[in-house]
Amino acid sequence: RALGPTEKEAVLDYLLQYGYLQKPLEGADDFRLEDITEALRTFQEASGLPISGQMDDATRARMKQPRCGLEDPFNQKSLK
Amino acid sequence: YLLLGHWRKKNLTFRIFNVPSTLSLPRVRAALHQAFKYWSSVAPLTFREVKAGWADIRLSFHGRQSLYCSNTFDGPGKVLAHADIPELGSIHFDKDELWTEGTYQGVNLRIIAAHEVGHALGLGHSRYTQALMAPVYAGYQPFFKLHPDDVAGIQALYGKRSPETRDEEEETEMLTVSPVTAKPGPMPNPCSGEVDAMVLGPRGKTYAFKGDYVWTVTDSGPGPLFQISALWEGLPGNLDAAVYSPRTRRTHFFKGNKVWRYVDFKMSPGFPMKFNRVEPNLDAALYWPVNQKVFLFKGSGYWQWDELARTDLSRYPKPIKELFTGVPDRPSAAMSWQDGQVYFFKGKEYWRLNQQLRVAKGYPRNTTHWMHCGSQTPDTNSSTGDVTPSTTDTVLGTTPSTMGSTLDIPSATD
Repeated sequence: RALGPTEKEAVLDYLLQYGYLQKPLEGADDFRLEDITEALRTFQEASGLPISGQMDDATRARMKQPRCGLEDPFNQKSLK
Repeated sequence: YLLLGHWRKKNLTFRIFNVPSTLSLPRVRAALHQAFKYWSSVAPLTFREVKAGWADIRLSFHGRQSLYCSNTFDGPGKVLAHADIPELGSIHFDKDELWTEGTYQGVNLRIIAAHEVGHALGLGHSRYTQALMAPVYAGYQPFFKLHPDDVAGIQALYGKRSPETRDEEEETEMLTVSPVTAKPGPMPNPCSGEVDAMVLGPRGKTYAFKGDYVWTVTDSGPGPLFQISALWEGLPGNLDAAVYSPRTRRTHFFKGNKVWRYVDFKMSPGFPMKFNRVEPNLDAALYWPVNQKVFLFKGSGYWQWDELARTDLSRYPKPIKELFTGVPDRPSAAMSWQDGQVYFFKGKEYWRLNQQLRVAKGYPRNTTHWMHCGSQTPDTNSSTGDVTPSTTDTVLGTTPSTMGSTLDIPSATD
């Protein structure tokens, strides 16, 4: 389902804060949908969740768990 | 696991700057000490707490506002803590969390601290969700232990901890005791009377101990006397025995039921300790390079101890005379010297043993001979009655240092 603007902002903040999304050096702050999907897939894979690239309940719950403040330098390359 | 860097040294200090309101200082200290111990039990790392001054790893609690950290926290929940990678050393905890120990409520300080120490040591986040270094807090675990991925990560950075060393330290069952401070006793005369202990110590120098003082033995006579604690900080006088092991570069000093361990002139963390696997009030100790073992002597018996392997000391003591032929019971000091011979000291006499561990012909001799006091005090050989100036002695003539100056003994901070 489509995310509301508040939740979308929170998800993007999380993915940015922990290194799953990289802010582009130039241009607008808007992320392409495929970039967000890819970041979600990476987060889900690193978290041992079903990999859908979609914001589901399990992913939402995982993002609410208490955690360390350091980034997760996971990407598809490191996960391989 | 992911690696973010590493420390170039393996003996690190840490300091606790403040504590949260939910836990007492003793409980915080216990939790943080245990957090470090998880890592030092699997990697060759040591951690020593300091109460003041600079520390390699600095732990503190701060909240939404912090004067000294630009990465502020976010109130209860969400981010719990963060740390710097080597060799920066900061570890910060969110003071707004409910920090707890021994309960499923709140956030377990010990486990979170162990995770952050992992970062401070150079580990990044693990993708194994059950690993300590996973980014998300998995909750309180009463029987927590490191995940194999955590162990593999830290050992990739610092290597494996020797299991023999761990066994040895665990089996000693020793208790930390407070250092002894006392006014120094009277200065002994190196050229008369017996010594408490003797070692061929660090840097190939021969040290003699008596009362609160130590001096080096050189070709030109005894070196100047120093208070023992001026060289080995924290070490008391009136020692029972001392032994230096070139195998481990450790010097062990024994007094009563306590042992002090030094590497060069620096006391090892956790010492002095009580020992209970050999009898207290030892007479002497020596390192025998032939089998790389330490021999401890008391009365007419000895114990053979391997510093790096599990030793079944229940088979000891064994009679001294079975291994060291012609040696007196209750020696006051013993040592292996650089000439490959073993020496025993008792009263005003000393004995030299050959490679077969038999007392050599012409011994015992007067210790003034050993101390090279010949130019100051004529030495009457107790066996032959000969007057033997020490400078003519063929064995001791190879004493490494010919300097009788204060340069013979390094300073306490050397």
